[in-house]
Amino acid sequence: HSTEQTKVADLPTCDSLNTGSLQLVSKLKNPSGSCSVDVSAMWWERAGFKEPCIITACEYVVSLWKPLDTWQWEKIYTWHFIEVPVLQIVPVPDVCNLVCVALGSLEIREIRALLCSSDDESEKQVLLKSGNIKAVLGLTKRRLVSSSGTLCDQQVELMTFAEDGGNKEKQFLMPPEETILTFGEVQGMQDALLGTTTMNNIVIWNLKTGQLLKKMHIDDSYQASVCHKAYSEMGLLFVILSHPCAKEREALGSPAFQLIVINPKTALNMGVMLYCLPQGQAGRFLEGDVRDHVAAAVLTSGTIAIWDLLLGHCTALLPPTSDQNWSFVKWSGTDSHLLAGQKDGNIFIYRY
Amino acid sequence: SLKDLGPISLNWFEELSSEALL
Repeated sequence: HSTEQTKVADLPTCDSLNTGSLQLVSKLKNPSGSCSVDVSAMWWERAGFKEPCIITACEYVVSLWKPLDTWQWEKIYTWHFIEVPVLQIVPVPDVCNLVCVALGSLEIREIRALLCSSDDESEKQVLLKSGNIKAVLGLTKRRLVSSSGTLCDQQVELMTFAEDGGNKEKQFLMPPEETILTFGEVQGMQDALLGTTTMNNIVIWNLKTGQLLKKMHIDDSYQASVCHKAYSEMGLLFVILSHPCAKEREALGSPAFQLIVINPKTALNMGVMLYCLPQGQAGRFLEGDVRDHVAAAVLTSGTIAIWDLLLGHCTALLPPTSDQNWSFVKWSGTDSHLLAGQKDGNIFIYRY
Repeated sequence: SLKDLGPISLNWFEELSSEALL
């Protein structure tokens, strides 16, 4: 139950790390005047040909970029928003030619699907959900889960898109009696879904039946944890969490990610590994992304740090570039590249 | 130790789903 049992990953010093494992392959300049907020990669099909495209989001503009030869990019579609700004891109795996965005000021007020008309290739946007939305995640098999409402009338809704991004089915999941903060898929178990809550619980649903299967209390050391990845092995559930609210601790530095193991039958759990900032690296976790066995995080210092979750330590640091701090980082879903963004609209693509 | 996590079941998802139906 206690992080005292948690192994702290080896802490290499800043001096021993460099950007050697990161190779800059491309740069994309988004000239839209507003503040850049997110980036993602997805497959888009045009004239029967599927291409790995980049999606960039500024406060009021979302753009789709197609690859040209020699790592250049051409903007092919742009969606505009007038009243409510974009907060984040919500990629929906296994769907081609459709991406979702969450809009709002501090909290999400709308989720919209962005697509193109098959008739005249013009940009279209469809309002999928509005209200007081707390959390949203795109899931494999063309699904999107969201939670909305306040504690007493909280709704957890699962939408399933058709292959062409059209007609969708809706299903409701049993809400827990506490506010959901984030959702997380369980790798290889498409009927299982995890959620983290404001009461420091991890809940698990059966997506086929909508049942809430278990509520599992995790260590109170870190509040408001974000679930990034989970997998089940030998009857145990391994979960990678990040801790945006973790305070810096002198001895350990600031933990960015943590691996915990849960026995879903008994709800008993313990910390396995803390992934802390390298020694000498100031600041704490701001936001991050996990794919396969690598985790990337933007730190409050404006630097990006990368951890190999199997090796157990930080493998690369990417300091601010062009005198600009990094503000968001994503792993590309179409290849193994790292997409790093700055507020002014510069997106740098690195091979890791 | 993992023993502190109690009895483990490889079919935990199916078992929890059946228990939730009861």
